[in-house]
Amino acid sequence: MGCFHSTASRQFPGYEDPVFLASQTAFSVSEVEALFELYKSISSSVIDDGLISKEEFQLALFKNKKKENLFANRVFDLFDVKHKGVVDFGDFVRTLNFFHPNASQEDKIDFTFRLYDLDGTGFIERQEVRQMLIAILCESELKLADETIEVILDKTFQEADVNQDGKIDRSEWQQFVSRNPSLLKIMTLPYLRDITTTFPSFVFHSEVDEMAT
Amino acid sequence: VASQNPVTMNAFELISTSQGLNLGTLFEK
Repeated sequence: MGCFHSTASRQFPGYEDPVFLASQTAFSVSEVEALFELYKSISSSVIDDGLISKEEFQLALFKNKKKENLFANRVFDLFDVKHKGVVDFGDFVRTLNFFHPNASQEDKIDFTFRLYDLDGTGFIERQEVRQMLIAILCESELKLADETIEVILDKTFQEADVNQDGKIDRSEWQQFVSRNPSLLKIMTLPYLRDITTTFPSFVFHSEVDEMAT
Repeated sequence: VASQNPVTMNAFELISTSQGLNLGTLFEK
């Protein structure tokens, strides 16, 4: 694929060599290049600066930049590995790697723990879960009485919070997810297996030799 | 939220139905 040499991609802030990114992730070099096509389209949707802002991320997720969503914000924060308020290409590929069908279950469990540990204390606390439940109810327009929310929280913490200290630690989370594997469904994106067919135009911008793919 | 009765679900099953956690839409053109 060395026919179309271009240095355009190297001018993207945070651009990293696809061969290097492939060596660190479950993606092949061609898949990293196909992801770059997706990345370019998201990062230029509002401001064409080669970086993904929260607004651009939400626009790609909801097709509507005005939609505020607690969970989308959390996911964006986890993509923003360097805490710069924006996601660069390396962040994008490394974080999507957690969602790869071949990523380890351990990594997926760890990602969900960080996702739900809203304030980053190292525990998923009851008030955080309550906050997330209220957010999901607002999002879905489903109405549940406060007492019903507390019943759901009681039931969840009885099962997950093994030492009953009112918060879920990493080890309790690991055990809870093992007993409820459907909770990891959000962590696998089958799309990532077909990324090169979804974004075939990567072949026109490839900067690596076919041997490397 | 889900086809199941929400009261029978644990909190995280409910939470994981959020659109904000469905990254599949990033890949829809």
